Formats: sequence, structure tokens, C-alpha cells
Amino acid sequence: PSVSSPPSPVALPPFFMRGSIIQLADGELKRVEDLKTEDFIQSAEISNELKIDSSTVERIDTGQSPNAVVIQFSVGELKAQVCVEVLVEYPFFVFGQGWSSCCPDRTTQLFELSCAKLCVGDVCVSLTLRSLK
Amino acid sequence: NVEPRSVPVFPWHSLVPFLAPTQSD
Repeated sequence: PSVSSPPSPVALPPFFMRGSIIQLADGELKRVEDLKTEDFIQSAEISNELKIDSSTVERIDTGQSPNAVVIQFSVGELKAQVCVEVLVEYPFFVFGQGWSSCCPDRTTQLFELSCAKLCVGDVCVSLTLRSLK
Repeated sequence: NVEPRSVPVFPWHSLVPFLAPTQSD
């Protein structure tokens, strides 16, 4: 008997698929699975509009949609509280660790992207707008 | 005619969640 997946509430972005080509801010091309923390930091340093921020996972709750979770982050030095609802397989990049998701098995199954388990206390790479003056 | 497909290239920032700016007034 075949088991079909429930419809996803959010379209899965294609760029997390293993082998996807990612262009860094300096023009260098890398595969998504080869990205390192330094790649994000250096790209953000070059960017005029974006700056990198640390977002610490504070809570992970069940979402309203099937296969969804609500992740509460504490963002930046001001520790602003931000919640995002994503599918369990949605990967985040954890500083010094790499790709992590709430359901790494599903991420690996769907994207062929090796993943660790995203846990409370993990510090994820995120972006904010630089102040425009 | 079948044109060769170009490999899509994604910008680095598309991989990173964009969270609300935390600047104060």
C-alpha cells in the first residue's frame, strides 16, 4: 500500500535540495551542502543591505498545519522575540554546526540534505536589514 | 529545438530566514 504525504501548507523551496548551486556575495558558487558558517558571515559583511544576526531557538511548538512547527527565536542583541511557522523539514543553518531541522530524517528524505536535529538553545544564522540612513 | 537548460543559481540570502529588524526609533 502506498502512503501519500499530506499536502504541504507551504511550498518547499527548491534551493535546499542537495546539489543546488548557491552564489555567495563575492560571486563564488558553492553547493548548498558545502556551505559553512563563514560563507554566511563573509557574504553578510559584503552586503550593503543585510547584516547577519544570531537567532537563538527559545521554543518549538506544534504548528496549526500538519507537519508544521512554530519556532520562537530570540533575535540579536536586543533579544527580540520572533515566531515563525515552518514545515518540520525546513532547515536552518546553526552557527558552527550546519543545517538543522526539527525533523532531520524528513529533510534528508525530501532534500537529500544531511541535517542535525534543531533544538532549543541552538543559535541560527538569520538576517536583518542594516539601518538605512 | 531543445535549448540546453541552465542550472539555476540561488543567492546566498535566500537560504537564511529574514527576521524582523530589531532597531529602535
